[in-house]
Amino acid sequence: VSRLVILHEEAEDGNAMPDLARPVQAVSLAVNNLVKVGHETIESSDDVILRQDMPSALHRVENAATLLQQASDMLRADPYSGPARKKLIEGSRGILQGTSALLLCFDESEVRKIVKECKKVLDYLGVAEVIDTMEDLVQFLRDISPALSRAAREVAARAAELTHPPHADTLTRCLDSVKQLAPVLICSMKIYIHILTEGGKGIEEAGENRNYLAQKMADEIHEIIRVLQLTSYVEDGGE
Amino acid sequence: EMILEAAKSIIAATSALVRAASAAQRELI
Repeated sequence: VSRLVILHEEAEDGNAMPDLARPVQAVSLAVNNLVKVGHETIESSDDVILRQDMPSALHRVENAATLLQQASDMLRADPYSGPARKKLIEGSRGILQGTSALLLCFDESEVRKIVKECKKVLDYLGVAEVIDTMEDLVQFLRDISPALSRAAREVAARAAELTHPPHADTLTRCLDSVKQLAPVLICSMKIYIHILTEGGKGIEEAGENRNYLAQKMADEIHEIIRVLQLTSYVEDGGE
Repeated sequence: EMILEAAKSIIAATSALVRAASAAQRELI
């Protein structure tokens, strides 16, 4: 866009703009494809926020493509046209900003999916304190294991695709910590149940240890959720 | 995945448009 602005300023010296019909046509085709894929994404998504936000980004891109088309038509008729150059700049800017908004909308939706998985793990961790039989512990394990595996897989994949190293590093570090804590928590829950069935001596310490580990795991998951929701854009001052 | 690919195509096409406008202008200048 800044290159176009410079061209626009140079055009004040009286330079003619070339016929841009072909590259504009290529942009239109790409926009049509994005609009098609975007609508399919909206239709197939059960994310209310995505369904609400994505259409406006798509409209923005579509309107920008129309501006480019108009600019191209006007330039063919008059290669020196000032309004056409303005439309060319506005259209290009609109395409890039609209596409960026659309990607952000999509990405935020992906983050919400991962956060949802993390919150399921948090919910299960919340009941660790009330497990006092081996049967309940077995059920607890059956519930939390798949949820934890899913969350871990998605967080690891997210960390791998982040381009902002501090966020990726924090996600990886917290995830490693969660993975290390999980078997230790289960072990502490077993010990608690064992002490309870053996007469209860030292039960208070065992309960405190279990609660401490569950809380530590929950803290790490809360930190993962916090970092998942950060963007480098916000962190860099939104420039 | 399809959204990302579609977005990449748009960025590529828009960049090509700017290059086309720019290159031809440079020749004239």
